[in-house]
Amino acid sequence: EKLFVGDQVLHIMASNEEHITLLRVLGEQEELQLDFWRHPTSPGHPVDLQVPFPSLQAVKIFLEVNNISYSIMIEDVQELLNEEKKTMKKSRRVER
Amino acid sequence: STSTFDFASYHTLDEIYDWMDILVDNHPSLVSKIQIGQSYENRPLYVLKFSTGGPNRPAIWLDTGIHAREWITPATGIWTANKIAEEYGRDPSVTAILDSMDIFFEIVTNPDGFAFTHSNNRLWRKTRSTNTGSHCIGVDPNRNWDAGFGGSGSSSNPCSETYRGPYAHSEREVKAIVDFIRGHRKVKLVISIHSYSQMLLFPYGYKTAPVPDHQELNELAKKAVSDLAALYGTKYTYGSMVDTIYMADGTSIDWAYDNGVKYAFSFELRDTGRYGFLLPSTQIIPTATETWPALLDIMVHVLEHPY
Repeated sequence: EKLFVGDQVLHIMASNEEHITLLRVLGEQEELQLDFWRHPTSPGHPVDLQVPFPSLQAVKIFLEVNNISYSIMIEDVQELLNEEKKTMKKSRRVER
Repeated sequence: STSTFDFASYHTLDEIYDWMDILVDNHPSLVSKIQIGQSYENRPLYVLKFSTGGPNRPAIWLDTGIHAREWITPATGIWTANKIAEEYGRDPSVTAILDSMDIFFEIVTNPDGFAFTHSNNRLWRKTRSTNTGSHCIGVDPNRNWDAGFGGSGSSSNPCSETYRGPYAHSEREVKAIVDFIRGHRKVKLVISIHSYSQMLLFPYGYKTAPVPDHQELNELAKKAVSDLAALYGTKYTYGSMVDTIYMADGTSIDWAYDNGVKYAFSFELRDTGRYGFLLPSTQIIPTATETWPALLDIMVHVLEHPY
């Protein structure tokens, strides 16, 4: 089973077309293994980007160097998945 | 009994398929289960048919779960299918719709991908077909339709999440729906449900030109999102796919529209702004409940505007 320990989802705000282009270029760097949950479309529209733990530093530096603002939408993807699994198991145990 | 089924929890494919049988057992004169094909990994592609009788009636097509990781959509689909069954004979709108039309509802459109999200990779999106010459698996089943297929709003790279596939309808999961809708000939409405950016979209996605029915679809979408917001204040945007979200080639609703289905919509269900595809199960009922009036608006409009 694929684990996502330390992966984050960044909520990114592109404020101009140049940012959009930069985000697209970033997404094309296959070695970073990025996954757009919401693709870059136009300025003002949020972009959500899942970043594997090993790529986090590089991506955050890229965003900061290019003055692209972002916040962390999901701090640790695996923690949420663990919670989801726990909830499903609990639901199965409960006799309704 | 469906009363023992927890609608507020996420379920595995087996649990969902078992629940379908229970729904059919509980409403034998209204609901039946039909198989429209098999997935790449040979799982059955089941569709719930809601019908009060009469051959070859005009029909509504609903689907959820074309993108495997969007768990909220089949969960909403289950709640909605149950609601349709329970409201027939109680709710005047549902009753009127089913007295004249059939509803076909595919709850898990991409069962291979869905099963994979439960066993190997929770964030899998695509089908599970292999790609010749590539180590990457799967095709985006919402870029695989013969509507602008191959354009720039999809990817030719098998490793991309929006890989369009080698040719239109290459995916069994897509071809099965294409054959079904074409064979039926009287499908008047297609609604495909996704998550998570709070949008109600209509064609086109593959070109910027407005569809001839743009104004009507826009008005209907406006009403639907307004009624959706009434429950919890969830704000949706609406419009043509290309104007509202991005250019997307080879999508199901564009194919439906180009194949004579005037009313073709795609929902993007709610986004709490915190969880994306990992919406907690506590959100299932609120999501489904708020979506219901919007779905009903669209279905009633189609009933009242025959073509």
